[in-house]
Amino acid sequence: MLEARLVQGSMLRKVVDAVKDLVSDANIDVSSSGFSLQAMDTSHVSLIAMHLRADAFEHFRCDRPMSMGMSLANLAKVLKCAGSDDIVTLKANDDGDTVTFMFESPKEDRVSDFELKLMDIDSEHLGIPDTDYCATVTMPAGEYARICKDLSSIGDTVVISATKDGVKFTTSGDVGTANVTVRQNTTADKKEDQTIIDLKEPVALTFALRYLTSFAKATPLATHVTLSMTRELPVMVEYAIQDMGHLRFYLAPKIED
Amino acid sequence: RKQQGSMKSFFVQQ
Repeated sequence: MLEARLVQGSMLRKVVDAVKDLVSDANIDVSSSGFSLQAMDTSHVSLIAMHLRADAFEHFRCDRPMSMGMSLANLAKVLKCAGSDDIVTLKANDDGDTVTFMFESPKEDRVSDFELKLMDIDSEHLGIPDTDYCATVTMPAGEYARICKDLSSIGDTVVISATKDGVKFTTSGDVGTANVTVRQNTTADKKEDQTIIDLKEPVALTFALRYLTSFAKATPLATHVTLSMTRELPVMVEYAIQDMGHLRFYLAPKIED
Repeated sequence: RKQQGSMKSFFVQQ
């Protein structure tokens, strides 16, 4: 039996909205440690790894681990019916083929429930190795989204290079070329405007902009996004889900033939 | 010319 009550129910909708265009169907795995989701897009170029810790929930009970297979488009439809301040409670039986979402308004004057059909999904689980990243940049999430949007209007791929001078995003296309350099800024008045760059070794990787742009759909989740890069490995683009967990996107680089 | 890498060639299936 699963019972999980999340006061900030809108977080769930933001997570699902951020991933549903990359992955259509996914298993949400529930255990005593919380909720997690790992899924690749259909072309296996990117990987999503989400975790919401059990202690993020006001009430959390999961008697035994279960995998709830869902259409994320259908899940998004259900979560869209919740008010932005609603408390969301999930309930499921161990061997059931449905999960129930209950939405309660903060004033407790409206309660609704939606039953979502579950499905069997074969999913491949990849082991994500612990990595010592050469470069880690934590920047305002809105700035990351803007860079992806601006560069996408010029080219299809981006070279992200981290050096002691900063992190440079370069693209080129029929129109010409574009460079955006982000430098460390830890003196901004507002904390949400700060950029922190941790560079151990210079690194440069090439990525498809389409995916990096898609990751930016998670922008409403967090003030900042962290890009972690190391040579010849996927970049990790991480959004913290407040102090409740994280949503990580991994994108395989483009490599020499 | 660069080719798109696959996630499966970087992370091992469990």
